[in-house]
Amino acid sequence: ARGPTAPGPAAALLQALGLRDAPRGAPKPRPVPPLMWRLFRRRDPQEARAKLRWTPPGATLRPCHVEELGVAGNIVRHIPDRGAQARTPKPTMTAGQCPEWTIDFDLSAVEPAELPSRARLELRFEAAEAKAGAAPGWELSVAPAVEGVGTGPVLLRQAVAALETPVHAELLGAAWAWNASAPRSLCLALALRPQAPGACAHLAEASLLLVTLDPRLCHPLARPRR
Amino acid sequence: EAEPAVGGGPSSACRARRLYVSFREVGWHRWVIAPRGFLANYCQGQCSLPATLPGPGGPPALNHAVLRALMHSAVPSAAGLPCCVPARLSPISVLFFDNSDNVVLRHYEDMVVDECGCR
Repeated sequence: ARGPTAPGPAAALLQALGLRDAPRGAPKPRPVPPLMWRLFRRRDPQEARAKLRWTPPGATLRPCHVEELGVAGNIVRHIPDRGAQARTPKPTMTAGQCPEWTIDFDLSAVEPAELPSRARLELRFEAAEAKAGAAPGWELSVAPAVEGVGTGPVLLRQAVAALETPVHAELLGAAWAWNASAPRSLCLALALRPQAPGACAHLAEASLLLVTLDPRLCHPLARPRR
Repeated sequence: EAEPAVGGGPSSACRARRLYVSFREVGWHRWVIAPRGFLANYCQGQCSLPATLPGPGGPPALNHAVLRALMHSAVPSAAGLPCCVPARLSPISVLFFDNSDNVVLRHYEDMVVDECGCR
């Protein structure tokens, strides 16, 4: 019986790169987040060699480690929120409760063999003008959101001093157990409560920075020659 | 793009040869953001003496390779020459869009031949 046909060169290279099939390309080209560019330039030796000033002489980057984020890993993903389109565009001042948001991340591309080492939520808010003299400061809460069931218990509460810069929240160990492999999707309910009632903010953008270690692409560190 | 294969002659000693892998050639330029390609290189050349004995700064010679080259020079039919293979490799990183519209940075060890040796 004939064995499976040998893959063509492109398919063989894809396989060597650990990719199941060639992505179709971004459905709509979106800007590459500056952090991802920075990580690429810092990590790619040929890129670094071309710009020697990036790599101090004698410094070698540890394999399977993301220096800039300080964790083990050889795959870094910047995952946009799939639910972004459905959100109302403008911050609102409400007399009652501020709105809650549901964010949804597609993690189907993460293989079961990959071990998450960092899952950082990045949130950009737009705040309505708070009343003069109102106390600044907010409290962010994160809970699991299950479709058709509603919101689960709050997993993470975090004080937020200001909204001018992106708010980061670490999910590993809070909304995601340390040694658990990635679910196929991650759906969360967010709420941002102001210290001063009535000054609600609007969630402009949400993304997840996920670092994983695929041990199949990692070689045990070579023993130093005797 | 590859440096043409070598025949006999002095430049045929074992060393790294230029091989550039262009992602555009493989049709991946729509989803690979960076780099455009990478210098993978490859090893080729004779591992007879003295090529088997690398010069200063090269990888340490393996005694077995030297022994084999010696045997070959004495009785060519008895033992073939050692092989010219990668002796030192370095990694690359690839930044791309995947099918879920994520921006992905993947790091791959041992993708570029920096140095060849006789084994």
